[in-house]
Amino acid sequence: DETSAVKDEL
Amino acid sequence: MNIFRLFGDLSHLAAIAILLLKIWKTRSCAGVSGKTQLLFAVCFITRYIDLFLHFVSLYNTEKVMKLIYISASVFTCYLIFFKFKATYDGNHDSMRAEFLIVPAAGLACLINTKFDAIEILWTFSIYLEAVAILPQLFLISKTGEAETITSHYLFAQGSYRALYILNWIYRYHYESHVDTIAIVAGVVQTILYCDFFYLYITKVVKGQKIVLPA
Repeated sequence: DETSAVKDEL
Repeated sequence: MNIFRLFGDLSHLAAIAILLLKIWKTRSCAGVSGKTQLLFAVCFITRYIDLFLHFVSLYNTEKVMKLIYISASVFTCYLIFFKFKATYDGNHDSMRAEFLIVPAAGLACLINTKFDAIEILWTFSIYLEAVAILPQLFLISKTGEAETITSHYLFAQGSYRALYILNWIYRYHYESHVDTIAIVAGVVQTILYCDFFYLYITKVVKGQKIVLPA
């Protein structure tokens, strides 16, 4: 979901 | 991780390496926009700010990749603005970077997924990256040509985000993961390369040099 603070892409 | 994101990141690494090699080997940054490289460095620093905020063990590749991106882009700027400054084509690298930074910062404050510092910095970095190549494309349009090695750099740089779009399609379909901000910015970023992609595929692949009608 968009609100995930941790971005999992570079 | 999927094949599209893997090749996207590899293409991005290739672009950074090609540019570094070009400047280092020819000992010249002619035809390279220093402003675009500065904007990319700003993108990496604002996007990977978490690396500075709390120490992360370097065991996993993602942290190492982030450090490589930041250090390589800063080193590229060092080569352009210091070591090979004499060969920097400042006259043609004349697009006003402020016209890209200010709107990206403003938009990041208006359209974001969460109004907190880290999220806004990340959003700013995404918006800025979408337009960061413009000074480079502008410089090529001013000089009317691009060295072949610089064309390869641009092709790899443009392909990286184009592959990310395929990655987002894949993740939407298989993981129902959607990050609208990154997708919209990524599509805009890739569209900016379309003109260049056409020239690259019709000319450079056939061994010709890209010469724009001056």
